[in-house]
Amino acid sequence: RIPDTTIRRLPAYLRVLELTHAERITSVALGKAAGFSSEQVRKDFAYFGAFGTRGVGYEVAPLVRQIRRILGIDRGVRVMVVGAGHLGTALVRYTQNNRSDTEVVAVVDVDPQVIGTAIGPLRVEDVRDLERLVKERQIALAVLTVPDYAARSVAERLADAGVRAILNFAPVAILTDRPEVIVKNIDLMLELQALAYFVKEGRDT
Amino acid sequence: RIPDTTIRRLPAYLRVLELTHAERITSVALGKAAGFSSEQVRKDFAYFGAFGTRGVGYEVAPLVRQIRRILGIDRGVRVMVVGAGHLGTALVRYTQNNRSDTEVVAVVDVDPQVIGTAIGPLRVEDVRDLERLVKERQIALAVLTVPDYAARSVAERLADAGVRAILNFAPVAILTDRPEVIVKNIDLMLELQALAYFVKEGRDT
Ligand SMILES: NC(=O)c1ccc[n+]([C@@H]2O[C@H](COP(=O)([O-])OP(=O)(O)OC[C@H]3O[C@@H](n4cnc5c(N)ncnc54)[C@H](O)[C@@H]3O)[C@@H](O)[C@H]2O)c1
Ligand SMILES: NC(=O)c1ccc[n+]([C@@H]2O[C@H](COP(=O)([O-])OP(=O)(O)OC[C@H]3O[C@@H](n4cnc5c(N)ncnc54)[C@H](O)[C@@H]3O)[C@@H](O)[C@H]2O)c1
Repeated sequence: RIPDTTIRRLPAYLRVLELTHAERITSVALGKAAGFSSEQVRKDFAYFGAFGTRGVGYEVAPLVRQIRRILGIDRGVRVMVVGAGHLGTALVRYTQNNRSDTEVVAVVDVDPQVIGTAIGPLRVEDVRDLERLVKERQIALAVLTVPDYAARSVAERLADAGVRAILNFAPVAILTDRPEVIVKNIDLMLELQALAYFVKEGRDT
Repeated sequence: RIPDTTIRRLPAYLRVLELTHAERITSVALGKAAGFSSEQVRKDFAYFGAFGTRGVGYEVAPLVRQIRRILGIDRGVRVMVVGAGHLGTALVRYTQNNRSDTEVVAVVDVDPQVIGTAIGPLRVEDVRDLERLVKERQIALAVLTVPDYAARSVAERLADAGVRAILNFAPVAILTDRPEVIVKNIDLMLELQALAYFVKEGRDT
């Protein structure tokens, strides 16, 4: 579909697009900065369905995502798992074995016996470093697999550190007054309960 | 809502209802067998919204369930967890701490190091005894937390032993040709993926 010659020019376009702070860019400006003609830019982008608006140009952010995806360097959203117990460990290992748009870049725990142990290529770090790790590793998403008594305070720390979304397994409501953080609560009991209902219903028919 | 005098008569009705093989029973027949007048039966059942059909009577199975639930002896659906690794252990412990209509009555594994260990009040048993345990403990539901390579063969054994539904965490399709068993596949990566998508979308707005 996309010719090799076009693919080879994409990294040059990407470098310019990632460095600009502008929201939009014209094919003339992009071509000039990347070292190609504006016609070449328009022709290349048309191969993957990216079209600019006359006189205004292309939206930068979606273009970056598209090019990253084509080049396969689409770096997934960076994830921290908090609580390296049974559930946390099972989830970290599972993400390591499955392709997805996320990448676990930190696993933290409070227990000195657990800190320092390895889960695949990752080493469990100290939850005291939570804020530093979220900043340094640009973590946008967290998975909460701590006991119920620890969930609320850990969630507050994650929200204060700038995490945008939390997958919450602890059976308590978290961050009810922080609309800027997306919270998704998981309760596997509900799945079990639903199956139990079907099994019971089936018994009566 | 329901008067104590009515509650005290319910076990007598329940004994009759559980012994009958009929699908329906009239208030006259039920009153006679339990030792009360047909008017008393109708009055008692009206308190919890159970009404019969004139000349036909009450449906037995839903009535049994309602009375069991009122008396709190509603025995949940009996569950076996197969695979007592990280995920299995986390799930068994979680069901033990939370009220639900299910009751884990067996946890099995293949690893001699794991067999015999305790998870709360339960001891891990040998997966070789799967068929015997499903029969003896009237297990209707199974949770599959084994590695992907073991999932299909274990699922076949569960279906052959008479299990009615399986909550499957292994990332492989199981029992595709056994319509009599309800299979619910769980993939927590999808939840993570969905959150990642929201976080990424948010970045562009
Ligand atoms: N929603 C569901 O369907 C579901 C299923 C299973 C378990 N759970 C819940 O998930 C949680 C984890 O379960 P588990 O079986 O893995 O428990 P676990 O005890 O094995 O693991 C909990 C881990 O959290 C760590 N921890 C405690 N306080 C912490 C803190 N302040 N910061 C960082 N780490 C901390 C502990 O050291 C431990 O390693 C529990 O809340 C449990 O109720 C939910
Ligand atoms: N769907 C999801 O979202 C999700 C999330 C995490 C893990 N998983 C999956 O769940 C499964 C369990 O994960 P885990 O981290 O607990 O792995 P684990 O290795 O800790 O546990 C697997 C357990 O299964 C036992 N086992 C192996 N073969 C068996 C057999 N034939 N009969 C009975 N027991 C057997 C092992 O001895 C071990 O105790 C894996 O398939 C994993 O891919 C799925």
